[in-house]
Amino acid sequence: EMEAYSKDEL
Amino acid sequence: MNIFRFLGDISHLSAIIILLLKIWKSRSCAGISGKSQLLFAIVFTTRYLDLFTNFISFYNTSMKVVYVASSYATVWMIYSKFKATYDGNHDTFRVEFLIVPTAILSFLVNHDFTPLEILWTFSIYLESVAILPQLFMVSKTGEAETITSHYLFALGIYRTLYLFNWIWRYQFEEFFDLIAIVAGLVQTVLYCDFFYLYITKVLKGKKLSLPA
Repeated sequence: EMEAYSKDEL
Repeated sequence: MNIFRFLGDISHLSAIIILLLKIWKSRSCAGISGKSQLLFAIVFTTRYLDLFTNFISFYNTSMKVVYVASSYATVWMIYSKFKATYDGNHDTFRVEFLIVPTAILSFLVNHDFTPLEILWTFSIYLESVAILPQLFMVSKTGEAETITSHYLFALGIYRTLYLFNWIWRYQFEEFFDLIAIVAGLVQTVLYCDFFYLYITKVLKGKKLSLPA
């Protein structure tokens, strides 16, 4: 599992 | 935010507006694949579930609202308001062959095994193939209205610009998301054939016609 990251893109 | 991502969002918004206006003004959805529009509505719904829980910026929230609202409005126009003009006989792509594999893949390859993350991953995978019913329909009918080809071009360019956005973010922000990048590459590759036809034909004032 790759790290989750902030969903700042549309 | 960088110029590529901003231009990408503008291009995406333009595509959505072009399609809405085409259907509304001409009161016809001839040549438009309802299945692709349904898939886009699913893409936005599963991707923006954090719309009310995760505030990023006014821009981010307002764009998400516009995308979701316009995709539902487009589906409504195709399947309800102007359904008499819907060309179901040529919109025959089996969408279950897109939804099932992407749903399974989103369970297998994701950043985090949580409902929100899996749904986001599903929406990324689905978006990369959501245009296939539309491209399939254009190849079946052998041609597309010029306005439809402008819609497709704007839609294809948006993710192409996002690829440059990810290069930029990798370079200057040490940020990259392999899932979005790979899916974005697949999505852009699917448009290559269309891009070629658009640039060699439509930009020369000819009608977009595919060798049937």
